[in-house]
Amino acid sequence: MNVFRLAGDMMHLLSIVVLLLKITGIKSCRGISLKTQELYLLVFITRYLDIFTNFVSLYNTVMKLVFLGTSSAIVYYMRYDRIIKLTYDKEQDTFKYLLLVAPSAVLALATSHVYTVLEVLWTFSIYLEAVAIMPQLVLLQRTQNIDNLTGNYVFLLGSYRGLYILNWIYRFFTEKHYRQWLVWTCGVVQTIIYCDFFYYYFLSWQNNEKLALPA
Amino acid sequence: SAPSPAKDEL
Repeated sequence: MNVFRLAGDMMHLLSIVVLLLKITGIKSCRGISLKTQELYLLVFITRYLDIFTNFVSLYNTVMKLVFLGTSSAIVYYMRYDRIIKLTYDKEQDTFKYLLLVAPSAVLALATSHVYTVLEVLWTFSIYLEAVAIMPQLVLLQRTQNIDNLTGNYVFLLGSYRGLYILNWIYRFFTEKHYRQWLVWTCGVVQTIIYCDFFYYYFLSWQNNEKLALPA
Repeated sequence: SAPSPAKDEL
């Protein structure tokens, strides 16, 4: 494992910690899209079905369990915690699941490497992860007074994707037979989706102003 | 068959 991959994973982990801190600490999930969180849970479930059959390393197994556990907890808090669920912006979080899930499913069926249930679901998870942030970005646009934790959450998540691209570039030049067009394409698409957000994030940071995305 | 995409990332 190279330093970019490790840093990327740590950013991912940190983004989840920041989100959980916000949700449990201030008992509010204001500005957080439940749809994006549920899509991430679906991404992790469909991707990590091989958790007990395909052992790579203790690190990988532990991280998979952590991602499954924390994303379940986040969805649970937002849906069922009697205080936290009151702070969810349900009326604003209107992005349609089907708009993201259906194309991902069709593409997975059309492009899967082999046609086994595990492989098709894994491919589906790669496509879905690329677009799962979209409900969150739309909600962010509609949210007035985005708090720091929410802004930092999305920033950390975007950084994780950016670092994974550096990881792939590094692996491309250091490993033989490291050719993963599907993963690379989806990863680049996913990172491009964040570009607009990054622009306004840095702008607000530079001007020392509160983050606001133009509608 | 062609090599399966690497599943060593998260």
